[in-house]
This record gives sequence, C-alpha cells and structure tokens, in this order.
Amino acid sequence: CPDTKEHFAREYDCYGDSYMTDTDVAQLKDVFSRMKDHK
Amino acid sequence: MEKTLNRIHPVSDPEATYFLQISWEKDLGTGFGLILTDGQCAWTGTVSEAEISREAADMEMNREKYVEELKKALIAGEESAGKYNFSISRDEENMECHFSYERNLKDGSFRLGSLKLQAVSSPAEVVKELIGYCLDCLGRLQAKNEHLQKENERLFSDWSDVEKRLEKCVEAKEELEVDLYNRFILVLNEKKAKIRNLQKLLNEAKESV
Amino acid sequence: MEKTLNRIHPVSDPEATYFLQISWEKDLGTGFGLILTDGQCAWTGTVSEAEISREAADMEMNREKYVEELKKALIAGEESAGKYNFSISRDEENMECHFSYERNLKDGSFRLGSLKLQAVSSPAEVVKELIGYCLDCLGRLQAKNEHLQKENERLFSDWSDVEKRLEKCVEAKEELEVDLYNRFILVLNEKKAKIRNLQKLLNEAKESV
Repeated sequence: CPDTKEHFAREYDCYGDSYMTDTDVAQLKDVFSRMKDHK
Repeated sequence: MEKTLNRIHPVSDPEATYFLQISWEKDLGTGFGLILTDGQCAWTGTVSEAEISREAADMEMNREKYVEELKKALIAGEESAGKYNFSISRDEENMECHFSYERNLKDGSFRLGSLKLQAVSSPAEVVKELIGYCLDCLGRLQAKNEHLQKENERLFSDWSDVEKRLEKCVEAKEELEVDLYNRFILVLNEKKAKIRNLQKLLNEAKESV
Repeated sequence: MEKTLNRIHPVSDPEATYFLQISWEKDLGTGFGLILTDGQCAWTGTVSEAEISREAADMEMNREKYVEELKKALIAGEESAGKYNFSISRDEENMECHFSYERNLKDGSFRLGSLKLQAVSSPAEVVKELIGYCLDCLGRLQAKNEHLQKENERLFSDWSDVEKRLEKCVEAKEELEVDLYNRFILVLNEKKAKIRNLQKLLNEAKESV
C-alpha cells in the first residue's frame, strides 16, 4: 500500500540498499546481484 | 629418391632372412628399383611404370588400387606382416633370382607381381650401402627424436608457465573482488553514517519547529 | 645387452668402409664385445674388464677417464668424428684381424687399445644380424618418434587450451572490475542523492526555526 511503499522508499534506495544501516560484503554482494544488467 | 628396407622371410624358405630395399622417385606407381640380399649375395632389378600398368591390367585391377597393394606389400614392412608372401628362387648358374610377391587371402592368395633379379657382382658393396643407409636413417631419426624431445620439453615448460599464470590470474581475480568489496563497504558505510547523522539533525530541527 | 653400430674408415685404408658393433652389459668398463665387418668378411673379439684395467694402468690413466675415452672412441660414432683413429690389418692366412684404436691429438696420437679379432666363419649371418639390429633400432626409434610426435601435438593442444583459458580469465578479471565499479557507483550515488536531499530539508527546517 502507499504507506508501506513510502516507508521503504525512505529506508532503502532503488537497489535495495539501506540508506542508514551499515552494510557488509555479503549484503553488498546481494544488492549487486539483484541489480539488473546496467551496462 | 625414396627408399625403404625391410626384412622378409620367403614362403619358399621361411627360415631364411632376406632384406628387401625398394627405391622410387616421388611415387611408387612411376616405377621402382629392388635390391635383395641374404647378407652374402645380392640381386637387383627394376619394375617400370609400364610393367606396373600391365600387371594391373592383367589382374583387371584399378591401377591406383594396385599401386596401393604394392606399397603395402613392398614398403609397409612390419605393418603388413603376414598379409603378403614373397617367393625367392635362386638361379646360381645364370646369376639370377626369380622374385615374386603375392597377396595373402583367407582362402588362397593372388600374385601381385614377379620379376627376375640380376645377381650383383660385388654384394659386399650392396651390404655396405644397406648398412650405411640404415645408419643414415638412424642418424636422422635420432636427430629428429632429440629435436622432438627438446620441443616436448619446451612445450611442457611453456604449458606449465601458462598454467602458473592462469592460477595467478584466478587468485588475482578473487583477491580483486574481495578487495573492491572491502573498499566499497568502507565508503558506503561512511555515507550511511552521514545520512544517519543528517536524519537525526533533521528530526531535531523538526521538533524545535 | 647394450649395442651400438658405427661406420669407420681406418687410417690404414681411408677409402674402405667398415662397420663396428660394440656390445656391453650395463657398463662398458666391465668389458665389451666387438664385431667388425666390411660387408663381406666379419671378425669378432672381446675386451675383458681386466684388460681394460691393464690398459688404463699401462697408460697411467685414471680408469674411469680411460673408460670415458673408450666410449667416445668406440661408441659415440659421428659425435667423435675425426678425434679417434682406427687401424685394421687383416691376416687372411690366420683368419685374424688386428684392430687398434687411438686418440688423435694435435701433435700426434696415443693408442687407446688394440686386440686381435677372429674371423667369423659365416659372415653373412653377422651381416644379417647387423642389418636386423638396424631395422629393430629403426622400428623402435620410429615408434618413439611417433609417440613423441603425438605427445607434441597433445602438449601443444594443452598449451593452447590453457592459453585461451588465461586470456578468458584476464578478460573476466577486467570485466569484473568494470562491472563492480559500475554497480558501486550507482549505489553510492543513491546515497549521495539522499545526503543532498536531507541537507536541503535540514536547511529549510533551520530557516523556518
């Protein structure tokens, strides 16, 4: 629903990486693996 | 001049050992020379291109196929062991030797060719030439062997070099990936810390408003 | 039983060609057999371990060094061409042949050894054995050649395979680096956009305070 959408938009960028929570290698790899082919 | 030398045991005297040298220019089908020796006596002869054509025609065999048969019978040596028979009948008086070669079949054999060889007046010279020919071949083959051996060692060393470089490349790729992720993490978390801080300040500012 | 066969031209008759076969068990220094033939006649003889020791002692030469000299003179063949001389004097009457071998020096030569060879009653058999020995060697060397040739081709194919895999790995490493940086840039820029946005909001909030 719109609220949920807004909440997630506030917390995460469009690639699914959190704006505020520190990341680590595994999480970053996961984010990268979900990024579509960006060439 | 191409040459081969083979050991033969004639069906006419299976215990005996003879050596048959065939020599030809470019292709056997254009005619060939024969030298036969038992180590003591020697005989020579030639088979001309025309005789080859006539033999093939007599047998109603395709000439190319006939020449292939000749190659297997007279040149191939060990590779055709048992498939071809040789007959030798010496005519001491006329200093000749009747030599024939035939293809062995399951139920019989058919003659491939025959000719009369002339005895050589100085067989020792022929023997020396044959042994000399062998030594020359051995020398060439030995040299080729050594060359191939060296080539092998060089190829092996090249292969193992490239194999090592590949291993290094794979390691480097893995290390690169780990290294880049570690660096990315540092930079990203810096930015996140900044965002957290700004978010805190903004919340405080909103409260004061 | 190790064997070699070499062509020699005795200094006593440089135009003549003889073939010398040396045969020994394990090491030449434990004694060796000789067969000499001119293609027509043949002589054989042996040199015992004791005779080798005695010859070395006579020359006041280290025995090992003497055996090395014998190897070069009698076995090495073409490799020692011109460094060693052979003398052959035939004694038809006694069916013997005196054979000697010496080392050539700049200012002279010194005798390495000599012996009396006995004529063989059936030289043709010896000749056949020598030619047979050559053919066997040729057969073995030919087979070895073919094996080395195949080995060569296999090594070459392995080398070119691993060369291709290395190229692919290098490309993959470069692509990985580019790819990771591109993704990182996207994620990082999202954070920066967020920071800019928060900064703007914070400024606005401060103004309203």
